[in-house]
Amino acid sequence: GVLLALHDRAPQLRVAEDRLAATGDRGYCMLRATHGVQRGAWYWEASVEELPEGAAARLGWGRRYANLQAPLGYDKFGYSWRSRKGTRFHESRGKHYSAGYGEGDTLGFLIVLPAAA
Amino acid sequence: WSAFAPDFKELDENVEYEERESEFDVEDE
Amino acid sequence: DLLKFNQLKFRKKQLKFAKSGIHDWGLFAQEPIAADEMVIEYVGQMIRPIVADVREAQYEATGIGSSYLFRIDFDTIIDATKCGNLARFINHSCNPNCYAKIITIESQKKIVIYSKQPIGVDEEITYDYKFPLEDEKIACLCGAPQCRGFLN
Repeated sequence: GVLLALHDRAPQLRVAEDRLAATGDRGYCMLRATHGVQRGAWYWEASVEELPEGAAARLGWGRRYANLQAPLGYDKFGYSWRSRKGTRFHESRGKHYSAGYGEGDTLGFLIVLPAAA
Repeated sequence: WSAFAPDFKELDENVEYEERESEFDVEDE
Repeated sequence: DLLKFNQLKFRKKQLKFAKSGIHDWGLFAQEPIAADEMVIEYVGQMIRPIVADVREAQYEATGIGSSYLFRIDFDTIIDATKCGNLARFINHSCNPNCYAKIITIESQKKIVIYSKQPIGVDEEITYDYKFPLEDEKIACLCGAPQCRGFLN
């Protein structure tokens, strides 16, 4: 199954035993999943179980080179959807996308890549 | 020297910096 | 280190901010300082390297020099651009009378400027910035005989 990667994360993040949750307290940074995709159309889904007051998340698709010390969507290697105000980010530019999301919401992320390598 | 840098804050100790959620955002909606 | 820091910290050196022959303004001793004594701590705001990168670009875009960023270790940089103490005014010299050292006190890392040799009253305090080499060179104005020509 797809889990949060232990070996592909900002070092200051702590990953839970079940590798389905991560916590950190030293700035917004990132970790990647254990699995990636290379061609074709893929879709992943997540349900937001907990999002405490004052916390925020930026979820989406990131390439291998996306800078782990910044949130997803900081550079050109990542595309993210922010929980606050539902903003989508790429290269640190925020555009309106939807209303904000939070606990109880289920999100889906579709990526369509060329079929050839 | 505070006249030299008017909005400069003098410190005795290093201070932590609490990053904002929008710390890296160049543009925001 | 703790003993040395506390003992010397409480004997804060008398320093003066005044016109410098090296560059603009500098820091000058107002009392004789023996070798290997703490002169002043370089204080500022503790930030992550990636935040320092973003700020450096912003500082340069607004014409503020970025020479107040001091790397303390792999994941922390002290930024004394907007807040700090007199230490941010110490000029660089290729033949300095002080040196910077990172010490750890109660698991907190600090940058401390120590005297390398005895320093007389009204002598300017200098240390080697040890800037990383860069393509865009910054000319060094220290005027020391063995000046390296560039800060970076």
